[in-house]
Amino acid sequence: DVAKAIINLAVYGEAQNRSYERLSLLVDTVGPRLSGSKNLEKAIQIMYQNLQDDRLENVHLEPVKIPHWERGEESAMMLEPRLHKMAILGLGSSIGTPHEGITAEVLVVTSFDELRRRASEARGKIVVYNQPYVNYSKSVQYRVSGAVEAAKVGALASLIRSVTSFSIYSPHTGIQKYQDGVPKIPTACITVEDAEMVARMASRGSRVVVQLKMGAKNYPDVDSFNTVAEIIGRKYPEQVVLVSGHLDSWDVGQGAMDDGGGAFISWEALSLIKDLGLRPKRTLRLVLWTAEEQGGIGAFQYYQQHKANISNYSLVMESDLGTFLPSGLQFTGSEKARAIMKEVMKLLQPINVTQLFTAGEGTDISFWIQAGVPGASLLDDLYKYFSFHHSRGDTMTVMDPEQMNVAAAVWAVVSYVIADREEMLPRN
Amino acid sequence: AAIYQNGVSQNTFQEIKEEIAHYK
Repeated sequence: DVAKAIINLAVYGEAQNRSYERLSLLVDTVGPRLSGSKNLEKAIQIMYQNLQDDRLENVHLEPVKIPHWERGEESAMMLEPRLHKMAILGLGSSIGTPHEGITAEVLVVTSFDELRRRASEARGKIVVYNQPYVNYSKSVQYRVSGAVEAAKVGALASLIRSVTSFSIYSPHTGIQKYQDGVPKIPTACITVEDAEMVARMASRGSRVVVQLKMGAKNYPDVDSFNTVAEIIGRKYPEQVVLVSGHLDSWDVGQGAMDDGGGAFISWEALSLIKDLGLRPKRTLRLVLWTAEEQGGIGAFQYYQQHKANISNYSLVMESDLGTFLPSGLQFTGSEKARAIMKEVMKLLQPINVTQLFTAGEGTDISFWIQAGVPGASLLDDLYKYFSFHHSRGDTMTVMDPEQMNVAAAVWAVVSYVIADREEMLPRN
Repeated sequence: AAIYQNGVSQNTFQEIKEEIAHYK
């Protein structure tokens, strides 16, 4: 009755709300944890101590190099057809503007296609993308590539509608990528409300002029660490189930939901199993990634350093879509492995989280999944998640201790059973 | 039992189902 014991301990017993309390202590203490920031390195040192105090095994830090970008002071002011201060969040890795800023007329488009059709109008302008929110993975392309596509047609800067499912005048940040051979221009996200207002003004034929100022700066890469802790397997210690979340966040809010929650339910999974005196046949490895938000930078280096042992990884798991009440588990693997995972999900009947979806995903575990290791991620309320994602609203106020208890129970049952059953998950 | 090094299980799916059910 292992599953029942884990569920009782996490949801109704001594350990309830522990992951929420631990998370709130960390994020209230250090705040948001941007790649390259002192806050992130402080959080790593605190977690290194926490995991040792929690009497986990083989607790250690694995050194990596990560990007260091700083936002600096930034602002945007609409000057015509009337004065209006625009809330913005510059995008990660963007360059800054000259001190006096960039003042230019805007060209509003709703898609890359429209931008290419109107390329002749773009030279010397600030391109405003007012792309509709379809879903995160489709719409995020405008944030990631908006500057490059605007620069290709001679624009001076790009302002991109925040990639969010709901807005109360909240800009959302995130990483953007330049392209070799394409001039670098400053780029930031604006609110849904401002993107739509500017679009309405332009569609009536008004000339819209904006002044953008950004103090953003890119610095040389800095040292950081992936944080690792284990419960060493009692029979096949060289074989691994990897449970993970990322410890870094954007430099807004507290980085509680994205994805402090995922990091702390991963820690909680090992604590629950340890508290019950359980030791699975295979090693349960917790990894708290660094610099996920810049593109899985810490996780890629971890993969490079450990891929020689890939045949020993039975399952890789990452929680990076929030830890609200889970609707189930996303899973990528063979049909045989999926059939086994479906049996495992039945053990979660007591908390009614038994659905197994496709497309297990996670920036940090994608390298392992692409190399054939079965992968799993926690799925929950994406509408709520992307409403707060990468915004100043990402704080403990969004989190719910009871929902985190359930998420931790799912995470602990799945990771323990796969780590303890006699065989590894089948691959092909 | 095999540890799935060669991708072939020594157990039938029914045995696997029973194995997992005992974790309940």
